[in-house]
Amino acid sequence: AAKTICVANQKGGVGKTTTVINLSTSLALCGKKTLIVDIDPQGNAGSGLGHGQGAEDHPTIYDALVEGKPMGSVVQKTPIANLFLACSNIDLTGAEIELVSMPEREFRLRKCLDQVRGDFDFIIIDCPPSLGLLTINSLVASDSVLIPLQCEYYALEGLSQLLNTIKRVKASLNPELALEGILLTMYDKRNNLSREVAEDIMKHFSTKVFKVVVPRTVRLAECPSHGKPIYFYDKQSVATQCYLDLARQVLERSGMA
Amino acid sequence: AAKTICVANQKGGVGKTTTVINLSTSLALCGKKTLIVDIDPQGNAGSGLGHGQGAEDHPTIYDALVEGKPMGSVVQKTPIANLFLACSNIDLTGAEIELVSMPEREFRLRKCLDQVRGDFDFIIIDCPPSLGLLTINSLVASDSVLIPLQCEYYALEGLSQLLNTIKRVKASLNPELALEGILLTMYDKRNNLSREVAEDIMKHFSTKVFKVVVPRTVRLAECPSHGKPIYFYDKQSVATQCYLDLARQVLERSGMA
Ligand SMILES: Nc1ncnc2c1ncn2[C@@H]1O[C@H](COP(=O)(O)OP(=O)(O)OP(=O)(O)O)[C@@H](O)[C@H]1O
Ligand SMILES: Nc1ncnc2c1ncn2[C@@H]1O[C@H](COP(=O)(O)OP(=O)(O)OP(=O)(O)O)[C@@H](O)[C@H]1O
Ligand SMILES: [Mg+2]
Ligand SMILES: [Mg+2]
Repeated sequence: AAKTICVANQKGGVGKTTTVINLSTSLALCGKKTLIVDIDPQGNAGSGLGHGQGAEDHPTIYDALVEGKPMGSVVQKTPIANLFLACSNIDLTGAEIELVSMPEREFRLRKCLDQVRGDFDFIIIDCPPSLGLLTINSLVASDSVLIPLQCEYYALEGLSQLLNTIKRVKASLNPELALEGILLTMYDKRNNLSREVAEDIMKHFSTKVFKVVVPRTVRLAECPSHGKPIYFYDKQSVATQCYLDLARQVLERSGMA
Repeated sequence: AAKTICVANQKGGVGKTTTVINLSTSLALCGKKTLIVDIDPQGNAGSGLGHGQGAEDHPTIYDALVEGKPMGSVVQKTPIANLFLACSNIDLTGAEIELVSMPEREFRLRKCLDQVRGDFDFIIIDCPPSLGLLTINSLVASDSVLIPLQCEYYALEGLSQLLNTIKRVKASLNPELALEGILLTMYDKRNNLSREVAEDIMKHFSTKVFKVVVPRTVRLAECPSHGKPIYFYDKQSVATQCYLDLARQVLERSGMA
């Protein structure tokens, strides 16, 4: 059954969606059947792959999570072989409030994904920038957490809050939850700040930090407007190589290389 | 009584906190008594001003919002003349769930700020990257909304969701709510993407876009780690001038120049 990885960080704009799209595409290129689950109401994972926001009437993750629709009906194909997508939509903003009073509210996404885990090698979840119920649902539904970390001060500061939340979820809701790793993103070798943050993280988390460091490159900011992952937008970009390397490291760590 | 401006955008990492800290500091430097209200559980506005996360036992906005403590007890001085701060803390993450079942849940922040509006010229609210109850509370408590907009694709895409939410709040909860303006941030003149996004915004929102455009500059990423606004970290930085100009434009638009 699928290995489920949730990409989370409550700090905004650190590269969660960019990592989900490009890691998942790289896993698909390696022949692994991969499902992206977008649980962020912004719906950026969908649009970054060229799916217009709420374009057609296709069921979304909201329908499965809150209304109990079968998860199979939410899964859509993408133009990329081996890559599938469960879109989010704006109704998810209200889901936080609707989920509060539901029984087993933290387990609803897990129950949805249980219906399709047999169909995929990997399920990768894109989380919103918060530690609310949608992110908790993702942590409960996952085998591990991948933390994109922007090499800047506020992002570094938020890491301990995130690790505490992961520890609490592991202790009370999902004992299997492990840390897949910390991915340094938007690294700018020209400035001291990036270097200082990277050194700080390497010192405290050494084995947990992926060897791959994603540099700040405008190519990653450009590709969403073309609805394509970096591999299909600019094969020569350093970012394309980074995310292929990341996929290989994830495969090695999961014993699926 | 104070003019209250909420700085909001559900897209993460677009420069909300950076704008709150530096606009507020510039208003304070212009002699206006200014209160920063940090309603983001991340608490970055506090740490960007050198207040350690949850360092002392001082009451936070959580205590006023959820427990009904007097707002006056939450307001703290900062090292900068005319600038005051109401800190957030991590308990706010749970506040979204606690507020759901409270009476008049959307008006709780407004009631808190009503207690102190007479003591300030401006109140500036830093919102979390979401359109949940904390941001709704901020929109209901404010006279106007300032929208920082990163010059990148996902940020542009999220704008219509944000404007819809503002329209709905104005129609049902706060008829006085106006758009203070859209501030273009992290503008990089070397790449086409920034130029295309900026042109797109100017075309659709012309009079609503501030003449000031904040360029991407590493100085703004560095100053939070020194706990200082840009004016006190690097007076010569182009960003210092931008945020002073922004304060002047806000004062002009409010007839307080
Ligand atoms: N390495 C990079 N170099 C330059 N730009 C990048 C890089 N990674 C991502 N970006 C751009 O930075 C912005 C933020 O990235 P992204 O949206 O993936 O972050 P996020 O954590 O998903 O944000 P949110 O918290 O809003 O969900 C996007 O415009 C994206 O295109
Ligand atoms: N004009 C700029 N140039 C370069 N870096 C900037 C600029 N403005 C802000 N930054 C940096 O970019 C990061 C994101 O900015 P900031 O934290 O203010 O955004 P935010 O919208 O408040 O994020 P969140 O959604 O997490 O609350 C921070 O590390 C900040 O220091
Ligand atoms: Mg995202
Ligand atoms: Mg912020």
